[in-house]
Amino acid sequence: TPTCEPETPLCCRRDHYVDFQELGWRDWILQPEGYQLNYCSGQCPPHLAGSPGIAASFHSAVFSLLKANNLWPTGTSCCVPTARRPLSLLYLDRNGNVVKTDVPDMVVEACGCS
Amino acid sequence: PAAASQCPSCGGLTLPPQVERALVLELAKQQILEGLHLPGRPHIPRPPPRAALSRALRRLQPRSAEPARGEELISFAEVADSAPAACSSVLTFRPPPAPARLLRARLWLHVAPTRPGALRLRLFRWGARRRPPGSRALLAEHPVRGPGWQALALPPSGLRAEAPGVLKLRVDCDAPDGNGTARPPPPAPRLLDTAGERRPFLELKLRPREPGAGRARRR
Repeated sequence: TPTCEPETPLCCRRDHYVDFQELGWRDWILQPEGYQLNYCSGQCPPHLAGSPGIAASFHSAVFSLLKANNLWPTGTSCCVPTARRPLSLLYLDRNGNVVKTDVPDMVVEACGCS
Repeated sequence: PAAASQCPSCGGLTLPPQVERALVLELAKQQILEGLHLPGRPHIPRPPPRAALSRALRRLQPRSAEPARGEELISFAEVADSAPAACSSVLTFRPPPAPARLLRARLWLHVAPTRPGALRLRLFRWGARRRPPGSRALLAEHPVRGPGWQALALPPSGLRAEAPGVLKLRVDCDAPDGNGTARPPPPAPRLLDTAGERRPFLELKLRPREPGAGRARRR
């Protein structure tokens, strides 16, 4: 998935780094200092629908059927996350205990068209 | 609101950079709190001293290199000596109430270097509600081979918190005389180092949360 450049109108991954200092949370989140909050945005024209994800040959077959019968799907395909990874956090709870945990699916790694 | 007519991920939407940044920061707060199952950011009236914190994390660091499934937790003790010259202390912990998820528990204590001869630590559950007040349930025994940090493995079943979030343990010591009977240790200064970075702490390993554990189970 391309990361978003200003001139990229198509579905891409928009990278943002959030420093916990910016949130004023550095007092209770000990590690890491921040994390990547990426999200997906951009256009998904019909010929990109379902990619990546389903087999290209299957997709081209569906797409040619659509064209041959002059059918166009009424809904639009959306740019959504297709791969994520967990984030390991070390933080203080309200009792002053140190907790180390892995939060699943916190960082978007890749985007695609639904 | 400006995007009401179109969802932002379906293309075509561009936000001014300041608005996008404010949105991202707000989203980050929601995402982290939701990921940690917290209603809001915790306020910590009694943060642990930095020295104790870094010492405890350094002590655990080698083990936490493997990918951790579940949670690991360090809970620092509030220490009350029953008698400064005696060989016993009562430790009070405030772990979060997660009795069913406890997999492993270890108590770390720093023994002062002033005790001559062999010494044995005995750890008791203290004041558990189901027992008469002040009664003692033996949890662990540990021979002390020298001053410094000692790690006592505890049975998770013996650590269920009684009152919401409060756990009391009592540490006693005696000097076994070779044939298994114990005699009171010679009087000496305090058994445990409890100041600063030598504060006792519990190291707990918790099973991963069940997906949807926060919600009521449908019967």
